[in-house]
Amino acid sequence: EHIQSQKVSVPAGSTIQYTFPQLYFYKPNLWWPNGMGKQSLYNVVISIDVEGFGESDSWNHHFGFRKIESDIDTATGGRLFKVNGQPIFIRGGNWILSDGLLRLSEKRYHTDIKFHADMNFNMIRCWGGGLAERPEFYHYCDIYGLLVWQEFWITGDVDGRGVPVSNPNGPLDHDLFLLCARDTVKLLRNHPSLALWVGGNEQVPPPDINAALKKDLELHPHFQTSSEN
Amino acid sequence: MAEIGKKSKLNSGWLAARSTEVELSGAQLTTTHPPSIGPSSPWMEAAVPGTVLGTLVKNKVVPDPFYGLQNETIIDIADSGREYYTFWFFTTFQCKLSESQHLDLNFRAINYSAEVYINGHQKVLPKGMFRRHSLDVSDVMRPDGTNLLAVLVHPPDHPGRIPAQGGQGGDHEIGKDVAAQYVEGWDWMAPIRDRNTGIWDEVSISRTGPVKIIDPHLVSTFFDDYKRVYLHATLEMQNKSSWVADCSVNVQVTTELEGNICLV
Repeated sequence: EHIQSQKVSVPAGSTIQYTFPQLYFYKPNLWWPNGMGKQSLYNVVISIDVEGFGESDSWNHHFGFRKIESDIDTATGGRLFKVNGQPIFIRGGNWILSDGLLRLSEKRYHTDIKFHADMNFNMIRCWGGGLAERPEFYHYCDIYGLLVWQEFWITGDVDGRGVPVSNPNGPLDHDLFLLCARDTVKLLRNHPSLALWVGGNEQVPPPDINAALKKDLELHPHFQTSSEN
Repeated sequence: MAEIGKKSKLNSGWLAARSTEVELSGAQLTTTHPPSIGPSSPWMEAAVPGTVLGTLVKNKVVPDPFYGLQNETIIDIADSGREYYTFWFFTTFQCKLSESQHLDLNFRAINYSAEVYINGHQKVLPKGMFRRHSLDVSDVMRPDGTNLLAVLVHPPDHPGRIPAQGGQGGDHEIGKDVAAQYVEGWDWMAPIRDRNTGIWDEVSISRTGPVKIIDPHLVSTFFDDYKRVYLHATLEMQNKSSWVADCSVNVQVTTELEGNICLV
């Protein structure tokens, strides 16, 4: 039941969105953060064959079955996380980037992320003044079970604080910011380690950006019916 | 050469030169006057993916800024002007297409904007450090299969100035752009002199047939205490041809049991 083939016609010179009928799995191996279990990963391959041409394109990605929930604890003000229904005590490391000249090698990512796992950490937070980390970073977080808290590119020190106040309305081009944010989400969204998007560091983005990010990242109503029971 | 559905990284063989030291146009560089390295040539081996400063460090034109106080010896973009860190990047790649095939040239990130020339044809890449660009270059491939690519990379629009006392994000000008903000210096980081200008992430080519897969999205839902689980897969399909494409769209999920043995 884990193979499916569908017939789809795509009009000339156009782009369409297509959703497969859902694939059913009985008790798949779940992906767990470091220290809670295995980081089980499945390989998902999507391909397109065009009549009269043959294979036209294919794509593959590691995928982990996991459900991450988090909310603010009203008593402490802290954020509580659950993975696959189980509460998790977060032990995290702060991350900006592995090299200031962006010599971002896979080997360096591998070594640094394994080091975080070896330190018994289960989360890495990517600071808003730095990068949205690269797929290679996320790949090794998937492998070693490091949840990722990814911030967008807003910081209090450059957007909103100081005398005189620094860039109170954030970046000049809000549409460009949102375009980059949406593109980044599409780049990284299939990684099981991706746990939380945050607007910025120590600062709420300008209201229109914040509202757009919250709306775009809202859980689709179709998936709100998903439940453990 | 990329197979259908696979990408080939263009991460070696790049050259770079300061734009003010190159008198040729992008069209000339990618047709009649491809650059080469020589004693009187402004071109040097480039770090791609990487930054302009990374290229200069690689060629020992400037010292590595992360040793001692060496960063102080490198001129800051506020003093040099943006042109100083505006650089050409150049490479070649092999590709021949069959009928109905398409080739995309993909940039996973450039800081901050760029002009792309391929075999004499120009494309302009818009601003923004954190966005991907995918250009269909099928129509401009050379028949002999050797293709010339030049990219003129511009620094951020607002590189800012570093105050004498330093501080979090320098004079905060960088915050006006959609770019990394640490590059004007922070309490943990010296200012990055070129503000990380460059082709800082992967460049690749990918070959497809008439229909291309764009940004699949995988989501799972769980029921009955994680016994009953569904995988939802959505994708965009772009038909680049001038005829209706009847497609068979396939999804397959496997898990590796041991070594190269997979369970389907």
